[in-house]
Amino acid sequence: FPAHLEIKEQDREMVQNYLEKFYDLKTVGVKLTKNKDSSPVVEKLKKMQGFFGLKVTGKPDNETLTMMKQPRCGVPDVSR
Amino acid sequence: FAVTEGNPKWEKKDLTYSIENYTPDLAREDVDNAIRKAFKVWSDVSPLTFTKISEGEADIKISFYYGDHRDNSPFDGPNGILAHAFQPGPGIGGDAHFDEDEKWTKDHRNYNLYRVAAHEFGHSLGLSHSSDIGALMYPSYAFSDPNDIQLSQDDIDGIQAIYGPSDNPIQPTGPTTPQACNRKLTFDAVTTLRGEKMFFKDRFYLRKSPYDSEAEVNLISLFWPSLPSGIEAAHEVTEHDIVRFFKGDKYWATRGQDVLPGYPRSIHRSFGFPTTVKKIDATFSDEYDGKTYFFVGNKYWRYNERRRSMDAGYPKLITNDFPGIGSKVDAVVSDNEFLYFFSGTRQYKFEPQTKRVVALLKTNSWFNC
Repeated sequence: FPAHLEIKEQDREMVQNYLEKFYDLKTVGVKLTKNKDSSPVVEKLKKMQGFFGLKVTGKPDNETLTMMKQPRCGVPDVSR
Repeated sequence: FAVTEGNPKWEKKDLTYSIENYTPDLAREDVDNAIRKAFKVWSDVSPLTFTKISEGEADIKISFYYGDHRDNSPFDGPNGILAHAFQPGPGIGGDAHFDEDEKWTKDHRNYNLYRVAAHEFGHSLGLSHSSDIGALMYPSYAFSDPNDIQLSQDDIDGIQAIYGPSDNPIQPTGPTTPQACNRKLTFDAVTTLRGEKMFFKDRFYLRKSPYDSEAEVNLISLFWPSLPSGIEAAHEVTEHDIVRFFKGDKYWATRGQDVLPGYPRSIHRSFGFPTTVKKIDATFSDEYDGKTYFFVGNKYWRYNERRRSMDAGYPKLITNDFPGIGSKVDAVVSDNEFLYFFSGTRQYKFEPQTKRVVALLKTNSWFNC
């Protein structure tokens, strides 16, 4: 098993898009980066993981990616 | 549940809807039927009524669109986003849009229009997404039985928080999603599965891995879409890496996430039960001696997996050979040479060698509550 989570570029974009669409992640100046525990992306990821009852890691682990790839309603999970 | 921010709601109880265009995936009457049934899901539990109109502007307008349809929320092609709807209000408010790039169906195949429409109309009425996995307003699509769309208590609580109770003198209720730490939790069935334990209740499973301190709760259909809800008994035959699930006089066999072909089969023909046995209450399979035990009412049967036949001399009384666990059980699972019998909210840790109960536990003792 890899010691550090490395996600594919394609997944990185998917996470970014998902959080923008459903978790009101602001697009300007915010990108998914490594080792930024306090970044808005991490905070939104934690919110998403908590909502879906996943382990709240703030990281796009396999379970989180799987959940993000599921077909779903287009209405955001958090209000805008 | 969650209501949409700002608590938008319709100020009238009698709402109208119109179907602006039809998907070519289904016959018009099938679309009409799916939409009518989807509204009925909500009118059954609230004081709201829904009437279809074909002239004038309806409160809730239903349309099928491809891609960008000029409402700032373009669709994304097949899969992904299936539909969206707008909160109550004038103009586009309340409207529901369905992605025409999806294949819409009236059965279990993806994606069932009735199921998606019922969810979207929740938004049309002012509900936001629920984090309850069993709720219709949960954002992800999980669906297997086209005849079994039932609002959860969470959905009912949500819509009634906005519009008040139903006019029906008997207030509707819905199923609740099992909570691992609910001390009143009971189970339909429990089995091991490749080193983990799976607990079954209604449409749900609770999954406990030795590597994870918390239980995962999800829909059975997520793992095995063709299994029914309300599994009554289950066991793992580790030698063959299969799990058998029992409901009524039928059973299914799975390997990992695959339901094996040729199932369901009859418990009478496969195991030799007499026709008087209508269902199995609980079962486990002993991986060391290849014997599978079936608990039916106050008796139990033993099946030889290697000889593929029921052992002679059975059924026997449960109370004779498993003293202390009561005369009838809901579920049983083996773990580290102990058997764990579930009966209501009680769990009995039973030592087969000494034939005695060594501990009385709550059913949810496995979940580190």
